[in-house]
Amino acid sequence: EKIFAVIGLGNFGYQICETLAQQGGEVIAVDNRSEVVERIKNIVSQAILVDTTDPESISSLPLNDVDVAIIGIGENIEANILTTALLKQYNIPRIIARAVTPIHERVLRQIGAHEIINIEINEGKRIAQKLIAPEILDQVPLSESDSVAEVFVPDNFVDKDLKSLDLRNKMNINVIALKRKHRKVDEAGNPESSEELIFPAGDDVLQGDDILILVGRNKDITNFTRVKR
Amino acid sequence: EKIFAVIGLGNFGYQICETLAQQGGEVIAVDNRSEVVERIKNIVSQAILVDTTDPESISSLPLNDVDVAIIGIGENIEANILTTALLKQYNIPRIIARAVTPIHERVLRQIGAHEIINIEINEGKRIAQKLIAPEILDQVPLSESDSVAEVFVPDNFVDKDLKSLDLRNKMNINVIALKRKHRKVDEAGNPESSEELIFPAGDDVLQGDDILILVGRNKDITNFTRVKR
Ligand SMILES: Nc1ncnc2c1ncn2[C@@H]1O[C@H](COP(=O)(O)OP(=O)(O)OP(=O)(O)O)[C@@H](O)[C@H]1O
Ligand SMILES: Nc1ncnc2c1ncn2[C@@H]1O[C@H](COP(=O)(O)OP(=O)(O)OP(=O)(O)O)[C@@H](O)[C@H]1O
Repeated sequence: EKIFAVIGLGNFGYQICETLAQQGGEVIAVDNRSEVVERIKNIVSQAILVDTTDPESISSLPLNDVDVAIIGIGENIEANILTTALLKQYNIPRIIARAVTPIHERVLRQIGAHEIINIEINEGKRIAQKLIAPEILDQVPLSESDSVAEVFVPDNFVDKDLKSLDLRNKMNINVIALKRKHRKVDEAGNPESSEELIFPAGDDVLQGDDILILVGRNKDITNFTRVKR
Repeated sequence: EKIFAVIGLGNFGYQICETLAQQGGEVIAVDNRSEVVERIKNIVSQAILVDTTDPESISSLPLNDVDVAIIGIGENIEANILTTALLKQYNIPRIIARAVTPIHERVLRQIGAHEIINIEINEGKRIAQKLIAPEILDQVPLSESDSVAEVFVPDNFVDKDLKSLDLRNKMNINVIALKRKHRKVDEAGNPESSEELIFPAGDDVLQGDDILILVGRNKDITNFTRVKR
């Protein structure tokens, strides 16, 4: 089981601690603000009040068995860089540092951070991709050119069976599964809805609200979303 | 084609503009800092210098045909809330506002923002999930209980064929594709590597560096990653 150290409990660092702890991870949380160290101490394995830009204070931390250190300090670039530099002296196998600018990132790489995360850039790209291709409910890259995507079934595919649509040959798209809602009424007469993941056969007929799970080249997936709806 | 308005060109807002424009979107970028309006004006359709907390200034913006407005102002919560409230008066069909705290989010919902994004929370969760389950290279939810996941092939599955592994019945996991590297040597004798996405048949034999693309219930995917390696 890995031991994680998170330095800087702003919104980002605090959330990392919460999710890691929730999933059973062992977390050492560090910050120089007492109110946030107090607030987090019942969630994590250890919550420590320390100024991580001070070599003496940082030497008091239980860093020997830490597998991954995450520096979540954001706005205070100087504190972020000094903390990263000091942590490098402790032979922690994996140091992940947050960067807020390209120069900040370059300095962090030079002082030896193993991975850099720029939160604003990551989320900015993600949000923009979703805005520009809203028919793609979700998309995860499988390789440089291929993805898995979730797409609403186009209107003109409804009531057709997969075999006759022949998407693999006509559009270079593989339908690997589909998500279908079931609306029923419970014993009290209340409407109930549940979602089912179906691995369709050729004679399965597509229904109006189906969500298709597709695999294919990115350009073929984009092409598919331009099918008349 | 949708028209996007992005107010607040900090790191997050600026990246949204860049990615939207890169993907062919029409972008109106707004900020009250001239240096960033100058820097972005060659990337976007319109770059406008305006204080969006001022009702008179905001009325000068070309908002009539805007389909989606994104408020990317972060630290300045007051400016973010005032801007969102003023934009609501322009009947923009979709207003996406950034929030930095839970109270901030509640206020934004009350004044009518259609969607709220908390960057630090989103990225914190995402990073933590990747740290806690590193065998899962990527995972996208297909429903509340199912996902598609990319996982390295376990050592003890190497040189076995899919039919005999019978993962669907033994582990409730569907291998829908696999990613395989091909290493060759080009005409000059230089090593070349390329990635291939394979839709395997039952008699296909798994190789050492294969990445499996799986579909299944989240708990079954997690279970799969605990297979001895
Ligand atoms: N020298 C230091 N030692 C320990 N903790 C520090 C130090 N400097 C800053 N921090 C802590 O790091 C946390 C985040 O720092 P900062 O405010 O610089 O980033 P932020 O960009 O506002 O964070 P977020 O965006 O995640 O909310 C704060 O809780 C702060 O107390
Ligand atoms: N009243 C306003 N009118 C127009 N733009 C504004 C106003 N107030 C702030 N902004 C702009 O919003 C942008 C981001 O704001 P802010 O600095 O509050 O957020 P941030 O959290 O630092 O952003 P990021 O994390 O994306 O870098 C800045 O470029 C700022 O000039």
